[in-house]
Amino acid sequence: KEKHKILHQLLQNSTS
Amino acid sequence: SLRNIDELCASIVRSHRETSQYRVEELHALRWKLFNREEIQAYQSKSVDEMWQHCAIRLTEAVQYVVEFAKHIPGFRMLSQNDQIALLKTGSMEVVLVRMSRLFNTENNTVFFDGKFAGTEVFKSLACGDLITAVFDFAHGMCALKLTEQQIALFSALVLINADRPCLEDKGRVQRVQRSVEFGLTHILHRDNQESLMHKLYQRVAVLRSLCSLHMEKLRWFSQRYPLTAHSLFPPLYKELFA
Repeated sequence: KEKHKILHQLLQNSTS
Repeated sequence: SLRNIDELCASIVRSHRETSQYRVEELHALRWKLFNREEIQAYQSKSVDEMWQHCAIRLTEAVQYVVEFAKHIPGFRMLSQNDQIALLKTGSMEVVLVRMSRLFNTENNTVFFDGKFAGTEVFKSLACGDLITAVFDFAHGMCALKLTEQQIALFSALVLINADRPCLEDKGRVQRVQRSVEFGLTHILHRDNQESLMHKLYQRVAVLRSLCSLHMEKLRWFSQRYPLTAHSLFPPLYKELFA
């Protein structure tokens, strides 16, 4: 999970 | 049902529109805004690692829009986070390349970059002329298909939702989403009376794959020569995706 921290964050962000 | 397919296509097209960095009309108006000789010179006199860093930042910005696009493809968010990441890791660059064809002027072989249209010479200091030429050729080939924005939207979604990508946990679920997008693209092409495009689009998919492996090859070459830039100065998201 740590390896893709930013991707995780971007995906969890519900607003766009 | 037909209504479901219409809704699916409408969602994907809306997502494409809302997550495009530039609108087609906007780009059309800027069509002849080219870099002048001094500006080109300034790009060419950048060092290899400066130019790589610059392009890595631009590419990462484009990828962020693709992530937002993905999130609104019906079914994407139902996939596990692992699978969403696996699809983006292999597909985001491909979608950026598909989207790049919208930023391409075939009349003078230039692409919209940093606010103006740039020919291959602008990217000279990257020291990977073969990759740049291949990317421009791809954009040229895509433009020749004269796709509508709706067709580009569905094709981009199809490029991204691919059950054959490595490291997927639930291949079956990805396959179901893939089939629905495929159905959507077929539906749109049928409606536009352009079914023959499907075959041509699948040919482009193979080219995309080779462009991405060439990008990875160049990145490995660059990282060996400029480990510090690659490690400390590239955007973190770029490293997560490609390093």
